Amino acid sequence: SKAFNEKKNGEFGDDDDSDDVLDSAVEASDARIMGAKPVNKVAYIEKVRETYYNKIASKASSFASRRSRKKHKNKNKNDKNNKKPTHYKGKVDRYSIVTVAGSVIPTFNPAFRVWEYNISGLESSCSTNAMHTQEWGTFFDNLETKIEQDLMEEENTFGWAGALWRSGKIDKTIPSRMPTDLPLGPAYTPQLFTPTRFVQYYADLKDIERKYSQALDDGLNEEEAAAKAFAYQVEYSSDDAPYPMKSLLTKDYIDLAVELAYNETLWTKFTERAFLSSGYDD
Amino acid sequence: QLSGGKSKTLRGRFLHITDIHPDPFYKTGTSVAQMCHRGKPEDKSDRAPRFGTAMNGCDSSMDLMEYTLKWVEDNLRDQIDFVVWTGDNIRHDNDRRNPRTESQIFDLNAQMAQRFEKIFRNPDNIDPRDFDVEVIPSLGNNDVFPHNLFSLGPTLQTRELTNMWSNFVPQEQQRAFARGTSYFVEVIPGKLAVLSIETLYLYKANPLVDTCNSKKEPGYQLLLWLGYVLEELRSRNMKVWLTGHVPPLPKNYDGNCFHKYTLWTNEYRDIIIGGLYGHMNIDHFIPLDAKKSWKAIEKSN
Repeated sequence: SKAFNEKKNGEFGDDDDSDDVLDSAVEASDARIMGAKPVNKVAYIEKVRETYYNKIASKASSFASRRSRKKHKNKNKNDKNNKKPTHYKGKVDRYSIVTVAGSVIPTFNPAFRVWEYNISGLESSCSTNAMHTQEWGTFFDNLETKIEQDLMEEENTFGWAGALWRSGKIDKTIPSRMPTDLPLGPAYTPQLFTPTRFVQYYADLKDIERKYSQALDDGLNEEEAAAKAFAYQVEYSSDDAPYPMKSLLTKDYIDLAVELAYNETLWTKFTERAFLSSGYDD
Repeated sequence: QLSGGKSKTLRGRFLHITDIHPDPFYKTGTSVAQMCHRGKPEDKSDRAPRFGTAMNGCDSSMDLMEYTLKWVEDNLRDQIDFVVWTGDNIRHDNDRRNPRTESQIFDLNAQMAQRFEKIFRNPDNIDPRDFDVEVIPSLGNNDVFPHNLFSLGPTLQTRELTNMWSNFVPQEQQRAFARGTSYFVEVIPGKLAVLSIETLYLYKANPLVDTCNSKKEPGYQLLLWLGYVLEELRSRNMKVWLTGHVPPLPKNYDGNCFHKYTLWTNEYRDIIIGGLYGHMNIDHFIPLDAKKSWKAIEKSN
């Protein structure tokens, strides 16, 4: 199937983020179903780079060059517009960012993350808290009825949405487009609740084991030794070098994806962090 | 200031923790080749240390779990507003001499829920739902039995889950939870919600998930629920984090479940702050492209 699709579409068919390219994700996932040992994780993260980051970078550069050509063409007509091209300004809201966390299980080193988000201005807006249009209890009672009604409507398992649309019915599991008069939310423009920074914590198990053994050798009992040796520490923060993120807006992630696509040094650091500084390699 | 004369100080921070996988069979000093459950180690590298070794394939020792949660309690509890906890609270099914049972899975999940409650609940209030730090758990593919298989409720599993998470799931949502095991918590009432999504209903490896096209599919019903809830949150001008165990990747979610889910995450970009997931164990991010998902949906029509 994969070979057929590649032949049909070309290796990088237009806008075809062929799901097949993440095959190794499934392989890796299947391999670890029965255990925690990491398998093919470098292959997986390389595929993430190829499938997502490289394609975004390639779109960004083609968009930038289109803009640049257009500006060059217009330069003589209107010099006032001769600003530095902004790569994909206004183009990032097609993206939504999914963050996948490192785990406590020592597949790599144990880890978790603390997110920081903007709460400034919340005090002044708290006065509107009580203005609920409807209590949640009522909402959920009505919701149950609505979903039951939706499900009771004629079942059409053949041809799915096409058949639904032909029959004039709407597939309610497909959202309507966001109304154009709504402003972008905290993921896109800085505002209340926008994530601003994160701190990634990890437990360096080698270091902990060394300290634990040393403490036992020093005559501490097991609990004292564990208390002395066991600690989480900061692995990195989102604003740390070598790719500090000013904030955690979607645009910042897209910028980072573009950088990671082009810069091998940054990519090496990114993968080191992806594997929780465990030194993992396939 | 909250209703009922209560107040809460916000820190502007929250914790995301995932895939703890504690293993009650883990025994320090046993053989890694025997999943750290038994056997004499062949050499130093085969010996199971007390807190584990990265990449050796064993699950978390109970000590690793306990010391991790204690570290969180001592160092983070009073610095955070809420906890997003995205599941997998039980060992892998990797030992043929100790196959997992449904009751073991329930028991350890219940213990973990109690552990989180104890850490984050208000110790001065007898109300079990009064948390200093709200906890929003979601279900992992290892938390269900048989492995990966999870159907719409009400079933024995959803009933057990409703019981063990009864203090986490808001009261008015418990009936809906017993059916769909998704819910949300207003971590800042009227302002900010965290939505816990039952991603196993979209998960390709769940044998009960085929597509999200048919009304009989759990994923279809989940997306219906999601749509109504997002619309209501929008109407209340609230913002929301989406959370769950299995991240929305094309190879994790059934094809059109993935595209439909991507569309919801993007068409509600006026209120959705982002998505927090676990399962993969790798720290990274994925930009989902709604334009491509619209094309895929239109093409399939």
